[in-house]
Amino acid sequence: STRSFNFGAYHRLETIYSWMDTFVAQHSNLVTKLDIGRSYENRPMYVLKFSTGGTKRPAIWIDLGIHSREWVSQATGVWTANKIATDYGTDASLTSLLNTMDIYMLIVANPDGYVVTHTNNRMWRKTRSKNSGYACLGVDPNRNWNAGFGGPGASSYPCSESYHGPSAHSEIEVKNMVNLIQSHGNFKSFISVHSYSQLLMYPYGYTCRGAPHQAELDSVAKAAVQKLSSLYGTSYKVGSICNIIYQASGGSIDWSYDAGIKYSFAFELRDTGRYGFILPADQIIPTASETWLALKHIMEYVRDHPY
Amino acid sequence: EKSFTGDQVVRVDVQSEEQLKLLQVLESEEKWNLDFWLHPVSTELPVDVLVPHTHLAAVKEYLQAHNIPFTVMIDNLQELLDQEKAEMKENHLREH
Repeated sequence: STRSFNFGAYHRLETIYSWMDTFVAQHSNLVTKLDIGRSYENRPMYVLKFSTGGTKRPAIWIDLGIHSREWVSQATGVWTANKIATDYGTDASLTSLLNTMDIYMLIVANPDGYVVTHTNNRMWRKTRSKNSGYACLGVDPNRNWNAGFGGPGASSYPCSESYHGPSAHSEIEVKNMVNLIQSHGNFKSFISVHSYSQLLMYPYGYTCRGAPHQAELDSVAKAAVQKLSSLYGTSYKVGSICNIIYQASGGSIDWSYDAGIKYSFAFELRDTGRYGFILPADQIIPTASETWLALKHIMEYVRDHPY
Repeated sequence: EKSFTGDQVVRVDVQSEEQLKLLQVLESEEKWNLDFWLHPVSTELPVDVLVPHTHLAAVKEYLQAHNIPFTVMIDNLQELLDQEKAEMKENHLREH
């Protein structure tokens, strides 16, 4: 039962996948599980679709944990999915949102990497694809999107943690996401969730020039962060990827933005400043709870500003 | 399973452009197998780097030689991972 599931703990992939089945069964009027394809090592990739009916309604995309070692991201995804399902029908704003829009949530965007972090190397970040001529495996899936692919801020060296891969969308995990989003064709918001360093970012990363909607995105992000901070006082920085972290090409939200999904954002969730990627499990629920306030603000804004 | 026994995560609060450049040089040194959790990109952001125990002395020497102040954020990464694993096991048993 999802009632006995411990949302304040880290879980293995099979536990998360098994929880998804129970979750879908318990909220069958709202949630379905879509199989969007297989990973490089043939693991299924599941998207939870929250919908109150209709086909290809305007939709919001949320992916989490594309860098597998960022465990608080996937854990936040599980908590958030549950939050959406339990608040639907009681939270008027979320209910109205789901009465007009769908939410698609990919809780484990890099399942192969996630399994490796539980079995072989807790610090694994990339995919697990083979690199011809090299012993080291994997591509940074957030340098593999067709957005300034191969440009500054991505490495052409296969052993690098930020290796962009042989070609855009060469990673099947990325391709599966791209296929779903393109075939749907009506996504209005695209949100990628990473951790750590407490940032809320918008395009671009592959260039330092401002995005055409920069002023609006900045104002939405600042308001979202204000709500996030209201819970525990967690401090976030807001800005374009290039301006507040570094120039990085081939990133997911640059691709989505250039594909016409205006409300594209990337989160870097909380860090206590002491643990990095090893954020203690007792921080999961506080992290997810504060993130929810920002996510909800963005989603409400998207609902209220159709384009 | 990869062990991180004795590996440390070092935090540098970068104070100047010169220090930033020196850290970028460090980042390009592949022989030390450093894993930058936060990259040297700005004097406004800290730099966190996971240093394998085999290169700890050399990296600290490099930082000290260039007067780059640092603190140890994680003293022994494996200890944290062991705690994390024990906690997961306990949760798993409790759920069952």
